Amino acid sequence: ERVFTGDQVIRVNVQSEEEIQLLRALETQQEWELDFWLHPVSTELPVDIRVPRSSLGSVREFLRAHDIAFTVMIDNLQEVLDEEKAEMEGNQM
Amino acid sequence: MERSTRSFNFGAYHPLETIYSWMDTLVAQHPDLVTKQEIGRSYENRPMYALKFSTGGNKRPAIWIDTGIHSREWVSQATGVWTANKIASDYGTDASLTSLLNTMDIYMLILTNPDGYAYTHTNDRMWRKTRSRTSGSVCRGVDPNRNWDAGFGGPGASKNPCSDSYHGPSAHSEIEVKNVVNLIKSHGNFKSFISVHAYSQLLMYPYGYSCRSVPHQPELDSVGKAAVQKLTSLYGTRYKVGSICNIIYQASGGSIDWSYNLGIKYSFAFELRDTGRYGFILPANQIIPTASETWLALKHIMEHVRDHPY
Repeated sequence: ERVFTGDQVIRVNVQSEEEIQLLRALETQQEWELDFWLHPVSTELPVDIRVPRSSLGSVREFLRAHDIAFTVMIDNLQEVLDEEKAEMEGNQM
Repeated sequence: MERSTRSFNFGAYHPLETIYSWMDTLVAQHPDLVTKQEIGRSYENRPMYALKFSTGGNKRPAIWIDTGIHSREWVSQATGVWTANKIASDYGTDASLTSLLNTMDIYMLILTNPDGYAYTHTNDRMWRKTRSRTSGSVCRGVDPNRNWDAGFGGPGASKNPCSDSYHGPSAHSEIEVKNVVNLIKSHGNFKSFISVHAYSQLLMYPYGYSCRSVPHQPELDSVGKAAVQKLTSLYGTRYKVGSICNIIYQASGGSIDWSYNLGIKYSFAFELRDTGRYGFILPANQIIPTASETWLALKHIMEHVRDHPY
């Protein structure tokens, strides 16, 4: 089973069209293996990105360099998944 | 007795087998209203079961509701389970729903992507697509909501088999999509097609593959806005309403574009609640509130369909 230890989900409340373009450029960065849960579409909707642990440094650096503010929605994805699974198994019992 | 007393926890996530077994319980509890129809098999040969809610007649005007086409959007399938139970339980007591079911049928496909859903439970909770193999690629799966014959292969879908929005080798190449297409076409009397996704808190109508307005845009927009007003009235959850292309992005090969172009005017897509904290991993304690508020919007749409025959 695939694990997501240390993966984070970050949320960007985009402020401008320029930020949208920058985040779209981020989408094309294949090597960072980003998983866009919500895509950059408009300043009306947030952008959520699951960032593998191995890419966290690079992504944070990119966002800081372009002065794009973000929050961490899920700090360690695997922890949340473990809770979800434990709850489901408890319910099955 | 055992079947009818089995207490099913609608406020929890369940694996595929449990949901399929629960379907039998629902049918057994409501034999005069609910039947389970196998509409075909998935790529990995899992049965695809549609629940049909009908009080008689033959090919009556019908409403289609599907959930879980993107497998990782678990609150969507869970909302489907709760909603199916709600329809069955409220028939006969809710006057509006009863009058609807006395003249129309409702079809619900709760696990629209069974292979993907099973895979999220066993291998990869983040899996979104089908599990089909693509010749010439190590990557698997097609985005089942880019595979419909509606602007297929256009902007807003990827030709890269490794992409999460890969449209597939051809329109309706995915057997899961083909099974639905066959049912809708052979039935021929669907009046509404509603596809439930998560998350973003959006109620959308066609088109996704183009940003031009559909002929019925004013009506769809006003029905959508009124439906969302009902939804918001329960817990204050705020939704946006608009066409897929205008409200999020251009996305080709989507199911409700296909259904609209087939002549099913009342085609809508929901993106369920987003608490801003969990994304796809919405805690199970939010299932029932999410399903309850969604029901108010769904019911409004279905009542409009009932009252505006075409």
